[in-house]
Amino acid sequence: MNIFRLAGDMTHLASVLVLLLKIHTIKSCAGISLKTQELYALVFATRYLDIFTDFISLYNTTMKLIFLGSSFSIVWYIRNHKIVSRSYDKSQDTFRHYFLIIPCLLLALLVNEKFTFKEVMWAFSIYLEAVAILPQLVLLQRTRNIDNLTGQYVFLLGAYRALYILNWIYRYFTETHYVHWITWVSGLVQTLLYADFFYYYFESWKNNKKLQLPA
Amino acid sequence: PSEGNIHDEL
Repeated sequence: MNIFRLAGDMTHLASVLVLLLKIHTIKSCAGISLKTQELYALVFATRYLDIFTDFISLYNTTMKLIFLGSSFSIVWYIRNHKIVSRSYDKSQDTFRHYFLIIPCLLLALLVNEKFTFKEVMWAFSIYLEAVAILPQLVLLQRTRNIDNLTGQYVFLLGAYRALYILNWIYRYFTETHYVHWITWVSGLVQTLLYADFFYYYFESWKNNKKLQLPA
Repeated sequence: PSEGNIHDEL
């Protein structure tokens, strides 16, 4: 565990907490894409199949449980909570899951570290995580007024990915045999998807203006 | 040491 990895995980955790804060205290999920949240729940469900078979550390298991629990409860809140679900605008969140899920599944069947069920599912989860933010980014572009919490949520998610890249660079130079092409390439793609968002996020921050993405 | 297919990242 290096500082970049820990900072990345903490940023990821912070993003989840920001979203839960919005849902719990403001009782709103306005501007949040249910599609993206459902994809994340699927990402964690398929990636953490090893949770009971491969013990890595207490930290690892705890974080897995947090990400699994939070992602499924967020989906539950947006879909089923009496008050929260009212703020969900289905007509704006139109991205189709299977446009992302099916190509990722096919790619996982072709490109994986080992052709076993668990490894194919793991590769699938890596590919899917890389593109799972797309429905959220599309929704942001359609939203006239992006509230601060939603902006911070997406920013923290992007920051988490950028920190993971630093973690890989660090690990590559400090560990022997540390080469993971699947995670590296997908992680790079995933981070690049945030580039546009980052640009407008920093612009709005610099100019002290409300965040708004151009159509 | 070969890490095999142990995925130690989250």
